[in-house]
Amino acid sequence: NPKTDGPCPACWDATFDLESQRELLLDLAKKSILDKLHLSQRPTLSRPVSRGALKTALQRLRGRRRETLLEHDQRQEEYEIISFADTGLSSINQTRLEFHFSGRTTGGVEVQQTRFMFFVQFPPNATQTMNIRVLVLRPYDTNLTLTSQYLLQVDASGWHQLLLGPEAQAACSQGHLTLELVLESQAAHSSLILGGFSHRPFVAAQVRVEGKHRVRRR
Amino acid sequence: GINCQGASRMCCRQEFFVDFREIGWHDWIIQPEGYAMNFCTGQCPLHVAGMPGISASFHTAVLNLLKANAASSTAGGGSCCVPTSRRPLSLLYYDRDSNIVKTDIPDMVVEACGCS
Repeated sequence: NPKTDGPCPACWDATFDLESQRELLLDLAKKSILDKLHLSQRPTLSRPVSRGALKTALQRLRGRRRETLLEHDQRQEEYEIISFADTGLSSINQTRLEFHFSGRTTGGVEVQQTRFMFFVQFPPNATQTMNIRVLVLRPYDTNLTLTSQYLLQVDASGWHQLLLGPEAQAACSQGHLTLELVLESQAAHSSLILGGFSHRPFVAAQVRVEGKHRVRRR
Repeated sequence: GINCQGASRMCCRQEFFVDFREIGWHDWIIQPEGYAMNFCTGQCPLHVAGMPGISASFHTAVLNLLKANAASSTAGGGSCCVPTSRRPLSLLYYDRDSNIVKTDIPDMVVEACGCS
């Protein structure tokens, strides 16, 4: 603070030895990063993701940058979250996927877009079309009320993307998204690969910090 | 801005890189591998006050010296070597739920220093 009469903070080299200065800078760097990420301490990984899944997810998302560049200050308020699925209750033709969001995601933020990515593989030499119904269920509801559903026609093996609607965005904002995948065709359930190594389904959420009132001095 | 080198004690930018592996953070920060924090250090004599990038020219230095001499009799107040340009730090990291978050933290990397 140049306005105070104390010593200028940039002139510390006269009073700190190199090692103390280094320790101080490292502490400052750690504190600065944690503060800006709104974390009180570094996260402890409770559900580590395999490197294969991570690599695949990032490859899928790469190149999907938005075409229009946002204003500089607006871009600074945005971030993206990739949440990998936990598989819940499943049966022969349906699979339930759970996605957890917390911390910065809940409260004071707005989920702008939610994309669901999943991998499908048909058996070799099979040519068939599979209908997948994706159900968005109300979070933390014991009866799992349906809020919306999407019908997808899948006719090729590979990664598929589904843009989810406002109900899913609201669920992400509340910290928990539940999807249920229902196969409507006769295709064997095993054709839908879920959770295997690098083919784990995930949700990519584009999030923006909200509630910042801009005050302009005139 | 000027990068610190040699024995100069004038205001400059000192490079400082925090290696995430070294501080044990490489398990939760996926990218980048470290943080080029950098900082400003050095002295700011009054005649270079208010000059980002120190002395832009001989003439401006002389003018500032004159101003500083005039000001020093009326006000105390020193000049500080401070960041004049910063850029954001892009991070890809795991949050508490093991989700992957990509964000840009503004004003984290010091790019240039100057005298306030």
